[in-house]
Formats: sequence, C-alpha cells, structure tokens
Amino acid sequence: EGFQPLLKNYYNSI
Amino acid sequence: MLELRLVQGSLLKKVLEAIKDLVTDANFDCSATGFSLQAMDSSHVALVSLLLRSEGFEHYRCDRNISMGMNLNNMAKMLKCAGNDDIITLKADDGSDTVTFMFESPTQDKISDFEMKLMDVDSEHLGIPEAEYHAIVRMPSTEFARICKDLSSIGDTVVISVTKEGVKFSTSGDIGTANVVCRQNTTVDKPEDATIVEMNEPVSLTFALRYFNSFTKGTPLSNTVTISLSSELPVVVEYKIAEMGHLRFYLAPKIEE
Repeated sequence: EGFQPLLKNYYNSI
Repeated sequence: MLELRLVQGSLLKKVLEAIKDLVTDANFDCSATGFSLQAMDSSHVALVSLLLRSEGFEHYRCDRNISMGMNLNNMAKMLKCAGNDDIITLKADDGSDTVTFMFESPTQDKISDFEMKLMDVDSEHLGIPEAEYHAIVRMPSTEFARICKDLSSIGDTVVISVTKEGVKFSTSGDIGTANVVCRQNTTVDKPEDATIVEMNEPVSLTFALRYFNSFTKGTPLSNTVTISLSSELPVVVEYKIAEMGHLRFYLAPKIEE
C-alpha cells in the first residue's frame, strides 16, 4: 500500500 | 484578558466536530489576527490548520498573544451543550488555567457558562510556506465526502489523478476496483454545485482513505471543498469558513517503499 511519510519530511519545524 | 464573541456559535461547534477525532490535544493560539490552531494527529502524518479571523467575531479582545492548551474531546463536550443558534463567548483571564465558554440563546432568555481546565500541550509547529500547486479541484463538499465514503468500502487508499478531462478517484481492494470521474462542470444553477478543475500540469497521487474520511468531517462547514495537489507536496483539503477563515487538512501522499 506504500509508505506513509511524516509531514516533517516536507515542512520544517518552527 | 481574552474575550471572543461569536454570534454564529454553531461554527465553533462544527469546527470541533470536524477535528476532535483527528487530534486529541491542541493549543489554540489567540492574537490580533485571530483565533487559530495548528495540530498534527498522533502519528504526525496529518495536520489540521484552523483560522478564525478576528474581524469575524462580533467582539474580539485579545490583550496579548495567548496559547491555550485544550483537550478537544472535552471542548467538544462543552460546546455540545450550546444550542445551534446560540452566541458563544470565550473568556480567559491572564494567567488563568481555565477558559470559560458562555452560551446565550438568541432571545437572551437562557445564559449558561461552562468553565474548562486548560492543559499544557507539547506540540510541534510546522512552517507551511505558500506553494504553487499542480492542480486545484473545487467541488461540492458533500460529493467529495460521498466519494471518500464509497471508495473506503472497497479499498484502503485512493489515487487522485487530475488531467484536463477532470479528476479521477480510484481505489482497489480484495473485492474489486472502483473509479469515480468528476468532470469540470460549471453550468449549474448554484455556484456551490460546480466542479472546477484548475490544472497547470497533470498530477496523480495516492493517499490513505481513512485520513480523507476524517477530513470530510469538515463538510458541515462549507458547501464546497478545495483539494490542492502537487507531486512533491502534501495535499491540502480546505473548507472555507464563511467570512471568517478556513479549516485546512494536510496529508503527505503515500510513496513506494
């Protein structure tokens, strides 16, 4: 079904 | 001192119903701009972003920026005690560890107040830059909810493909496959019934349907939903909150391992 990436792989922590 | 008076209190009730299953605890941030929230689900895969602009409140007093940690299930329990036509006012004193929800019936003959304990919520805030999306689909929110519900009875994931012909939602599971194609349709009596596909380039992405079904709890907030897709970015599912702001959900696409 594919790997579900975490959102922090796309956006930086602030 | 914080005092926010929302004449259309049902909006806040709908917001809580839309997010309480996805997020357990969250910080509500209050500033001159408005009342906002950013929170991720427990697995850090989906994110919810809420903005209710200060101009949308009948009375908006926020002396200093304040962040209030709340358990969303408990907040939803309290807001369920407000009538759909009630005016809701949120109040908090500086340094207080409680927030008060005041509900006024439209005829002012019933006034209730509920005090809820605040909590420390350790949350990670993500910076989400403005982005150009490959495709933006606007469609009736009930139609989108119906498609997500229908497809989740067949499979666990949905492939959303946007071409110049329209948007296709596909799934497959043990019992078979399903495809739903929505073509651009602007010749409708009411603008909210239109399906509008803006495409800069074709895009096809795979998402977990259970998150999409959770996002569709936002349906009562808006007649339309906007789905923004890019191959390198999380999808954005947005419900506009009339004259006040928005409720946005973000979810990263599934990728090959």
